[in-house]
Amino acid sequence: TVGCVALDKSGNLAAGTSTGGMTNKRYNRIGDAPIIGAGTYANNASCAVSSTGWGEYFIRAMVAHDIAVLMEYKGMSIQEAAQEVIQKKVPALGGDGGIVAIDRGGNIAMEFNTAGMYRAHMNKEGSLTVKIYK
Amino acid sequence: GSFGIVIHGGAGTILKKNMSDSLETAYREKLTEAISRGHEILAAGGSSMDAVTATINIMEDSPLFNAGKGAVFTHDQTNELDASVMDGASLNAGAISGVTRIKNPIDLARAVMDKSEHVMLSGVGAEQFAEEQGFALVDPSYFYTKRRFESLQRIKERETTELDHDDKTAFVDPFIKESKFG
Repeated sequence: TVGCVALDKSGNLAAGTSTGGMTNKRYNRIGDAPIIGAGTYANNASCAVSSTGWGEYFIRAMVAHDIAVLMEYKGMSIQEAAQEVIQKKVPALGGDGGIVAIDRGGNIAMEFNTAGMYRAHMNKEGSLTVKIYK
Repeated sequence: GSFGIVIHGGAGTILKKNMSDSLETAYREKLTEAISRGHEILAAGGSSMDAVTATINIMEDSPLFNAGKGAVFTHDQTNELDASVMDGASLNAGAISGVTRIKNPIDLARAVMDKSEHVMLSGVGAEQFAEEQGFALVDPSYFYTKRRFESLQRIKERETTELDHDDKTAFVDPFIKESKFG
């Protein structure tokens, strides 16, 4: 699964996620990637989120939307909201995975509860961060 | 105004001890190429949605990631692709699932958002919409990669279902240094 979230100069947020699904899957099983609110969510009032993980749990937890509404309704920062969902809610359900997210101020989160996540961030100044492991 | 971009290429049991130097370099280079493309669009005043889809296109076209060209195989030895986009300004969204002949699924998800009244289309219907929108359909064999096909064969032997990038899938990766893993 791959994903991207972006904030443009007009202050608009966008999110996208694309996947080949799960190896050996059957019965036209669908994971979280195409589910708005689970694998992908964007709202200028809060943040843009793209997820990668065990789809069934990310759908049940409505991960991407959950992070956005913790910011919007409870005033959490993007990092606090991401940690709350990825490190507490998803594991409590038994799932694993991660997210990338960005808010209107350009603040970001790259949160995951697995051993690694391929991830990268580039800010306005062009400062690049590329990471793979924890 | 401020701007920024963040990407992921999948999460799972991705351990340095299981990753060859050449493979790690390949991943870092591809992540850098993808995010630089999106940053270029944003720096030039382009929209966040344009940056998102152009960036994801690069990762879909790479066999390194489980999306587009590098997609994993289903039990029936096919590649079924899913994708979605959402625009933070309008709260509009587009999604597709279970397509087998769309080279860049994220572009079709965006077409559903921009050019249809729907949010989500699936399977053959999604591909019918794609053709009406002028998408060129590729032969399903375009998505074949030896690495993923062999992963499926091994997993079938164990008849378990795995997430992409987890420890068992990673072990069968031909780049993995430890030969003791199957």
